[in-house]
Parts: sequence; C-alpha cells; structure tokens
Amino acid sequence: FEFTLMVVGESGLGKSTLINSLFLSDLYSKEYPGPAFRIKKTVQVETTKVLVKENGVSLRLTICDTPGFGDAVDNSDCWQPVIGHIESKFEDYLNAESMVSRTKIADNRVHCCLYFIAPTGHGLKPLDIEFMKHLHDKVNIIPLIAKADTMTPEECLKFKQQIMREIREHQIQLYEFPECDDEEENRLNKKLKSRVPFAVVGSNTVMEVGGRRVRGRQYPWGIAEVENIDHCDFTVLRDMLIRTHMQDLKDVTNNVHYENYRSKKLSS
Amino acid sequence: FEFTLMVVGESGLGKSTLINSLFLSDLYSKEYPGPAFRIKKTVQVETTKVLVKENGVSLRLTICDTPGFGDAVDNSDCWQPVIGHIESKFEDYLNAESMVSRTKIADNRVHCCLYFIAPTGHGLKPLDIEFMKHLHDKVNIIPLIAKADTMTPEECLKFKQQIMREIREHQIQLYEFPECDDEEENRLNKKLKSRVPFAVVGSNTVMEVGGRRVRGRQYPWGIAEVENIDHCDFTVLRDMLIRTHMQDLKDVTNNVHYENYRSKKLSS
Ligand SMILES: Nc1nc2c(ncn2[C@@H]2O[C@H](COP(=O)(O)OP(=O)(O)O)[C@@H](O)[C@H]2O)c(=O)[nH]1
Ligand SMILES: Nc1nc2c(ncn2[C@@H]2O[C@H](COP(=O)(O)OP(=O)(O)O)[C@@H](O)[C@H]2O)c(=O)[nH]1
Repeated sequence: FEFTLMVVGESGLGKSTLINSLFLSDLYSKEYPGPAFRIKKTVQVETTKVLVKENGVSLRLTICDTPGFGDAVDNSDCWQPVIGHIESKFEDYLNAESMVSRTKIADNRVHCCLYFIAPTGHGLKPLDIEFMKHLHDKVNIIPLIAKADTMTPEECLKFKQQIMREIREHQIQLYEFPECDDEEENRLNKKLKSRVPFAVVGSNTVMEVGGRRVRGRQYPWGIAEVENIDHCDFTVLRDMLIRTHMQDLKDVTNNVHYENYRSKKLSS
Repeated sequence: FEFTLMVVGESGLGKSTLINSLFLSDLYSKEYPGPAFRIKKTVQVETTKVLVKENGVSLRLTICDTPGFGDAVDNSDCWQPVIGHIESKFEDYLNAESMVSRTKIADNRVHCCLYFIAPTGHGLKPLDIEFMKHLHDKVNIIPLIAKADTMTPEECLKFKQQIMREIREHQIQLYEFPECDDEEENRLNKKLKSRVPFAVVGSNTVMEVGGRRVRGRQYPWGIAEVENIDHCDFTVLRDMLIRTHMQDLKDVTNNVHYENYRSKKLSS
C-alpha cells in the first residue's frame, strides 16, 4: 500500500515529532533531521520514504515536508513551491496515464496535506489563510492545532470554534470525512468530525504512568499523554488517517483534485 | 514613580496575560484588549497608562504595545515603527532639555522593552534577530521565552542555551543586570542572571492548589503555576523588573541609550 503525505507549517510546531509519533518510526532522526534543520534560501519541498508496518500491513509512506515555510521575515508566496510540487506530481500522473501501455501507474500524487496551525489562542494567521485558500482545491487539507498541550481544554474549544468560523468565512474547503453506510459507524464518525481541527500532541519519549508505558511529555506539573483522548486528539487523527480513511484520501485525490487539474490542463 | 515599558512580539504569545500578571491588574481587558485584537493595516505603537500600587508605592506605568508586529505574511521592516516611537520620545526629551526653564522634565522615554520569543524549541527566528539588532542600541531589551509551559525543563534549558549562543553570535547587546556592592546580593544576582532569557508563564486565573490560592493554568494533567520557581521564571522577572532594577533601567536609558541618540543627533 502506497501513500504520500505532505506536512506543512512553520518551524517548531512539532511536525517532525508528530510524524514520528503517528507512524511509530524515527523517520526524522539524526540522519534525516526535521525540516527546521534543513532550511535553505528558498522554500523547497523535500521528500523522504519509509516502510511502515501497521497491523501486519506494509505501508510504503512518502513524506513531503517544506523546510522554510513561514519562517522568513517575508513569507510572500512561500506556498508557491508547494503548489509547484503538487502539480508536478499531477503532471507526471497525467503523462503516465496517456501512455499506450499503462498497466501499473506509480501514484506519487500527494494524497493528504497536514497543515499545522500555531496554538496562538486567537485564530488563524494571514499565512494560514493564504495557504489554505491556494491549496484547498489541489490537495486534501487536514488542519491540525499544533502543540495542543499549550492550551487548556476551554481555550482549545474556543480556538477550534474560531478557526472553523474563519475557515467557513474564507470558503476554504477542507478534506471531508465521508458518510458511512453503517449507522453506528456514522454516529461515531460524527463525534470524531466534531473535533476538527484536531488538536495534537506528539512525543518521541515513552515513560511509565501508573504502571502503563505511555508516550508523553513530562512537565513538573504532570504528564501530557499523547494517546489520552482527554489530553488531545492524537488518537483520533491517527485512526482516521491511518486506519479508516487512507483509501478515501487517495480516492478523493484521484477523483476530485486530480480530475480538477486534468480538466483545467486539457482545456487550456 | 514613573516607568515606560514596551512589549513586543507576535500575536498569541501571551503578552497581555503576562503584563496583567506582572502588575496584578487587568490593564488588558474588554475595555482595552490585547494588541492581537487591535491590529491595523500597518504596525503602530499604542500606549496605555495604568496606576499600580506595589508595596505601598504608587507606580505610574505606561505600557507601549505593537499590534501587528510579526503577524503579516510579509513582516519586512515591521520594527521601523518601534524605532520611530522610541526616537520620537528621545526627541521630545531633547527638546524639553534644551528649554531655558527645565525644572521637571516629563520622562516618557521607553525604559525597557520586553521582547517575546516564541517557544519553538529550535532557536531565534530571523525576525527576532532583525528586531534585536535594530533595537539593542536604542532601548534596554529583556528577551523572554513566551508560554514557557509549552516546554519541558530539559527543552527549556537547551532552548535558552541556543538563544544565548545566537545572541552572542549576532553581537546583540541585551540589558545587563548590574553588579551589586553587596557580595551576598551579587551571588544571588548571578543565579538570576543565569536564567536569561527568562521563561515566563502568565495567567488571569487564580485557583486552589493544596490549600493555597495560586495563579496558574489548569490542564487535565496538572496545574502550571505562574509563581512557582520550578515551573517558570515569572517571579525572577517580576522581582528584577519591578522590585530591584526599575531605577537602573531608567538610568541606563538616560545615560546610555539617550546619550547615544543625543550625540548622534547633535553631531549630524
Ligand atoms: N509542547 C509541545 N512541544 C512539542 C510537541 N511536539 C514536539 N514538541 C517540541 O517542540 C520542539 C520542536 O519540535 P519539532 O518536532 O522539531 O518541530 P518541527 O520544527 O515542526 O518539526 C521540540 O523541542 C519538541 O520536543 C508537542 O506536542 N507539544
Ligand atoms: N500555554 C500558555 N498559554 C498562555 C500563557 N499566557 C497566555 N496564554 C494563552 O494564550 C492566548 C493568547 O494570550 P494573550 O495574552 O492574548 O497573547 P498576546 O496576543 O500575546 O497578547 C490566550 O488563550 C491565553 O490564555 C502562558 O503563559 N502559557
């Protein structure tokens, strides 16, 4: 099973830690450090591959990150290289599709973009809005509230409401978790969808809490647990992204975003 | 006693909450909201006054904040309005000084600038460096690590070391807490100085912890206490800024920064 995931947000939002936590791998490590350590003069999309085993299933995961995004004094158009990357993958697929022999086309299109929002407590930043407005019709965007352990439950709820208000106001189209045939699953899905944008916490450290081994962040005042649903939405994101909605993310990429690109390309 | 304090940093770094916590006032409130709620097309320095009682002493405090600083997609030169404000106050003082009758000159010069650094965990942002390089020879800069409850003690220590390394590398001159005549005080001072940049947490909420009433942030995993020295450096900042070093901040402003401005102005 192949999947391409893009990770976008300014440095220091815990993106690398979250990716490592999601896939229980040290994809980001000393050998391949997080995007904050690979910033160049201009924003460049960089790719790395990792083989992940989830429930006995092998997942060939490609991670695209964007070192330098949002990190400069002047971030005008820093989303352009991201658009360029996504469209070049659509272009590759379009060319492969138009070959006479097209038995098994490699699908390197970006299936999902995790967009990290800084936990300011106020709302979206102008850059967040610009990015999502430019990319929502090209890739499945799943917005995340980074470093959610920065916020109390009350602050987090207010922040989520403010973000969703602004997203609607700017007519930004996020990836929509589809309806299910199963009524019980639908009911569960509704509860999960109501948590968007998911407030995530990641950690590379495992520690003992009450006899259990947990992934978490140890503060003098307590331990913020990554997989505790009362502490953050990590498990919700992980389950939806990896366990239940990975195929749908690929389908929507193919049937909506790619078709969009294809029709624009062929009609111009 | 009069004092002018400037507060600079991007929106959502807890600046308003910290100022309210430092002076136990709701200087920032519904009537006069924090800078994040007063952003205009361009960065403008805005001023508000509050009368504070500290240990029976009345303090006429002027707070300058900078709505919009660092918040746009393009933040080029967003420090210029700050330079403009500081120099206009030097200019006012210079003119007042050159009057024939100069019995009691109002001192509206900016005596201290608290610069808020986002707790990314990596290092300073280009904007932080630009700001401090442009302002360190015009005003006493005290850098703070904002929302320090975002970091574990280990992360905080590494972050402080990285920040100080970068500050030295860019030859940025911070406000230096002076030596004392008293040897015991000097020893204590050294311990406090070693905590720069101060990692602060602020809160408008008071709660009960073990029978005590404390100012803090209540998370599902515990309470981060503002005035607990094991949780953050808030008390260190408060004591140095308000209790011990306020006069020195005014002296250095007058003897160093203002003299600097004056000699440049009179020689050009
Ligand atoms: N408070 C908090 N800090 C985190 C979290 N995840 C990572 N960090 C810390 O934030 C810093 C930057 O993390 P990193 O994953 O390198 O961020 P990136 O630059 O976005 O890739 C490191 O010190 C991490 O330990 C989180 O969920 N909450
Ligand atoms: N984690 C954390 N959050 C804080 C802290 N101080 C304030 N906040 C929260 O951060 C958000 C923005 O705070 P505010 O003071 O308005 O920030 P400002 O825009 O810099 O003035 C609010 O939800 C605050 O409750 C702090 O020390 N730590």
